[in-house]
Formats: sequence, structure tokens, C-alpha cells
Amino acid sequence: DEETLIRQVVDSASTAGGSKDDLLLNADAHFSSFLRDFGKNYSGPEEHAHRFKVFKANLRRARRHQKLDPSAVHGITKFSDLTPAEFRRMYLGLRKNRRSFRTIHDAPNLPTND
Amino acid sequence: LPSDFDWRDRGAVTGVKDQGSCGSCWSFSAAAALEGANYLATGHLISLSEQQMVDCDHTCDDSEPDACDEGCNGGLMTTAFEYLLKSGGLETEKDYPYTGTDRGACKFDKSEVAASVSNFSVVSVDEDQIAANLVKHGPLAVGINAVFMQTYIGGVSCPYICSKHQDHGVLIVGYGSAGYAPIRLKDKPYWIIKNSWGQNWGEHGYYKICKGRNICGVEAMVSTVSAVTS
Repeated sequence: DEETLIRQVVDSASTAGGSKDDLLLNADAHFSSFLRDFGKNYSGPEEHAHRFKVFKANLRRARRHQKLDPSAVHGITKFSDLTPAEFRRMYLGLRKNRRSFRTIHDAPNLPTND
Repeated sequence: LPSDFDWRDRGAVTGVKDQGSCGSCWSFSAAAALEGANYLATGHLISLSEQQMVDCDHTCDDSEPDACDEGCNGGLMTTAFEYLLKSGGLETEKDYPYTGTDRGACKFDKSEVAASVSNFSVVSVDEDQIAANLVKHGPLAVGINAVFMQTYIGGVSCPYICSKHQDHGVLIVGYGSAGYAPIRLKDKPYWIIKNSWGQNWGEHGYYKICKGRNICGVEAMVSTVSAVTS
């Protein structure tokens, strides 16, 4: 079954995993590019150091995501200096409520042939 | 059903917007769904106000009074649709522009309503029904787990493992039959998702995710809305 969960346990130079290693090795340079590309400014050296630490953690996360999601491309985005909690708090915000959903009537089934 | 379908090619989708640092994705999802429904009902594509919902919609769930729409602190598309039914509809983006904060007072002017909801409902967890409702009624408001979206740059996202605890509101605008998944050595069908994080995120503001297996809960929380014909 092609959908069976298969986890790649070795790196392949031909996959994006290799380029992610490069990302981690050159984190300094990538962080500078990130700051420039997304116009990021921090309040001082402490904040800068903290954000760099978060940025490096997110490079590792991007690499993990690449392995778990190989048909997409994962890497540096404008959210790369945010912790997962900050990202959730600042950019998400859907209050899922299944009970509420069940009280709304269902759309009638539509024909899907031809 | 057509094998490929995209409401962007048919004029029902406004440009990608940016919610900024505010948890108002639910209002962007609801407004975008109504923009599409209003286009189908009237033939006019009008950019609608998210800020109106951020400022004015404090609708709570009947069964859970503490679950309410709360501006930048979050909300739900279906309760937003309830608000729109009761309030009369949405003003245009131009008349009630987005500020990205929820500290302002409600400035809704009913005489300025540009689009109104006539009905809304929930679509079953079935990819064909979701596609059929998309084709027939316009773009669909959906919830999705956004964990992989923080690092997403492009391609078809099809994670092997993804929680189904959605926490981001987005919009399905179409689907494709053949997004290539190299590790699976075959083309995979996918949904085309409009996000509200600006054009400099993802594929010019859009996200593609595997279709048909409720990946990241994308097919579990789908709602469709229809607009009043004027």
C-alpha cells in the first residue's frame, strides 16, 4: 500500500534533506538573509540572540517537516523566528468546537457522477 | 465532477490578504467564503471586511457560552456566519478596512452592507461531497492543522503524520488531480487552499495539500455559505 507509513531513516543527498544540512551549517548567513528579506528588527542584542536561537531550532523543525512531508518544500519562512507557541498565538486562532459544528445542519448530498 | 477545478480562474476569489499578528484567520476564512458566494449570487467580486467581524462579532456558541468569536483571540467561521445572518451582512473592505487589532469599537453601519448570508451548512467528511459543494456553491471555509504551514514553502503538502486538531481557518478554492509526490512516485490529487498570511508566504499566499484522506483534518471541518441574490 503506497499510503503505508514509511519513515525514511537515512539521509539522501538527492533529497531536500541534504540541502537542509546545508541550512543548519550556514545558519548565521541564512539568519542574516532572513532578517534582510523579511525586514526584521529586534529590540536589542538579547532579543537578537534569542531570535537566532529560535531560528536555528526552526531550521531543525523544517528539516523534520521535510522528512515527514517530502512532496512539499519546507524551509525558511517569515515565521522562522517564532516558537511554535508564538506562531500559534499570533497567526492561528480557529476555535474548533465540534459540538457547535454538530448543531449546524448538514449540506444535502450532491450528485457527483457526470 | 471535473478532474481539476479552480475558482481563481472563474473570478470568485479576491487577492491574498494578510491578517498580520492577529488570530483573526476565522474572519478571513468567513469573509472569503462570502466573497465567493456573493460572486456566484450577484456576478460581482467584492472584497469584504474582516475587521467588521473582528470588532463586532462576539457570537457565542449556544451550547458552550464561553466559546465565542473574540477578534484577534480567535473565533469560528460557522459562528461568524451566524453573526452575519443576524447582523445583516458585511461591509466592503474599503468601507471598513482591516487594522489587525481588536481594540477598536464596532463601527458597523447596516446601511453599508455589501453582501449578506442567506444560508450556511456543514459539508460531510467526504472528498467528493466537498468537491461537489465547492463546484456548486463556491469556495469553502475550512479548518486545518497548521503545524506544517509554519515551514511550508511550496509543493503539495502530504505529511505522513499530522494531528487533526485544527487551529487555523482557511479557504478551499479548488482542487487539482496531479500534484507530483516524488517519494510516492505518482501524482497525487490536492486541494488548493487560500491562506491569509500575505503573498510572501507559500505559493504566492496559497497552500496545496493532499486530497482525499483528511490530511491534517482539512476535510473534517468544512462549511459552505450562500449569499443573498441582489
